[in-house]
Amino acid sequence: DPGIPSTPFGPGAKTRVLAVASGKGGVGKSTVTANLAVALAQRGHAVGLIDADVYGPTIPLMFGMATVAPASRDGKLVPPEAHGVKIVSMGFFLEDDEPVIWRGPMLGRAMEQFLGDVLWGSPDYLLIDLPPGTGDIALTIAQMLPAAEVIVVTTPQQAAAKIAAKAAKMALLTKHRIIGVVENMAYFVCPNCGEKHFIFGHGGAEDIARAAGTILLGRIPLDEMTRSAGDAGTPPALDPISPAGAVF
Amino acid sequence: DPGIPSTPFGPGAKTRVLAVASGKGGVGKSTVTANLAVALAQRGHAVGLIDADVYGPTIPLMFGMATVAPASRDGKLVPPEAHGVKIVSMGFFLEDDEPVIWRGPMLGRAMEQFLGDVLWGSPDYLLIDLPPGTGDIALTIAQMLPAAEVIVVTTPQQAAAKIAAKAAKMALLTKHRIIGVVENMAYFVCPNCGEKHFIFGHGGAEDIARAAGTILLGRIPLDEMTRSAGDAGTPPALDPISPAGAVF
Ligand SMILES: Nc1ncnc2c1ncn2[C@@H]1O[C@H](COP(=O)(O)OP(=O)(O)O)[C@@H](O)[C@H]1O
Ligand SMILES: Nc1ncnc2c1ncn2[C@@H]1O[C@H](COP(=O)(O)OP(=O)(O)O)[C@@H](O)[C@H]1O
Ligand SMILES: [Zn+2]
Repeated sequence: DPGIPSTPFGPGAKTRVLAVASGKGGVGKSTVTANLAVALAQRGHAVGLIDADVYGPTIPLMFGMATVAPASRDGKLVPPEAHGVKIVSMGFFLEDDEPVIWRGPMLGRAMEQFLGDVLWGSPDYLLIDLPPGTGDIALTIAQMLPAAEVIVVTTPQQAAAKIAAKAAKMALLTKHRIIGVVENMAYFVCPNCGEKHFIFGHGGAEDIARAAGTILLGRIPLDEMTRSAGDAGTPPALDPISPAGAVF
Repeated sequence: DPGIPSTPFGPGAKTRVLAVASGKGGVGKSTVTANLAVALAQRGHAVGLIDADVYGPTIPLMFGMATVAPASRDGKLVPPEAHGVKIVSMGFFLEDDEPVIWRGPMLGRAMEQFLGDVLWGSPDYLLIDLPPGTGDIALTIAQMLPAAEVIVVTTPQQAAAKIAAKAAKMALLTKHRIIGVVENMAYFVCPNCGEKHFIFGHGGAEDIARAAGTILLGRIPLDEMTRSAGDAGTPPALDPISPAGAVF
């Protein structure tokens, strides 16, 4: 298809592309992507990460990276590195609270540049943190990376799982393999009395996995340390004894 | 501007338009919109509600409405009603897990139809539940409804507040008045031992309010009943004694 720009991650490339999707916002896509990337890097793999949430990029914050525009060489971007992961994010090009007020076509264009105009080298894994929704960005990535595999993230309740199921359905329609479903914020253990609370209910992730013919990869508890590590820029995967670290 | 379609909610209309925005997904925009709409209807106002989250519509679920396409009259849609609120949502036109795989221009077109091709009558309030992001839908609504006012919803942590701040900044740029900021999931009180936990930290909402020159409207606790009421289709505003009900 001449309309689709070429990328170094096309069919036959050695890089395994993992897109972390949900459809629903705020369920933990960035948290799961950040931790997975760090866990893979800690095992000695070369890892790249694209923060594809152009309107709401949080990956630089979660990796403790300054929002400063990266250097360029030969007209391509040199991706900055943190915790052993090479990263590209819209957040590098914005003031803190500056909104990106773009219509659809600009989003697709940004993804083409993140894939084609960055000196990625030849990573073992390229992780893509998708934005909420099933629009321009998801569509452009699906078209440019036919071999990408998908990890679906959801929280347990219906209001999230019914929307996350749309991302799974989209992957099936565009013929991308779904590796599995991660249930995040699955329960909260009160640090004071040890009681377990299912604030967001349970069962939503299994529903998605069953409907999409895939597996539940794991359950991550709702835990203050996971949130504060995200705000502080040190992904919990760095600390294997934390409950979330152990899952990654 | 001849390019902008006319709506019954233009300047001078009696309807007060409130857009509930965040930029960040999963912070409680739909929950706040649903409860605010029910609280206003309980006080005797005529209320309309547009679920503008085309990719991830959850309003029908939160109002217990079947996802069945509404009737039409004279070529316009008759908005179904629940809990005293007239509602239009993309969710009425979709199978449960069916993704909307549209690029930007289709989104703007859908908003024009939700505003102009629905028999709203002349409600006192029209609430608009905005999707995450600051793209096509937010831009089309901002252009079509110059007199709309904005309520910004966030959860307390940096990862959410820094993104929600972009929606506030966009409102300032498009000259829409910001009524205030709602902090949701502000704290969790353990039902077993009564201990208060700030799982998502605190302070993010105040930061946004200060930077945008507006006020904090209130704090809503993280509470299983709010989540289960949303999944069950009975917005907590119906029960004034619940912690969330009291705020609304
Ligand atoms: N298991 C968890 N426990 C506590 N907080 C979490 C957990 N997972 C995510 N968070 C927090 O919830 C917020 C939303 O997560 P994020 O990864 O940004 O979601 P998304 O990318 O789906 O919008 C972030 O502040 C993050 O730190
Ligand atoms: N204060 C709260 N306590 C518990 N659950 C909540 C609260 N506010 C929202 N939720 C739940 O969190 C999920 C996300 O909320 P939602 O209103 O859909 O957010 P958004 O519209 O910003 O994506 C929903 O399942 C909702 O029921
Ligand atoms: Zn307790």
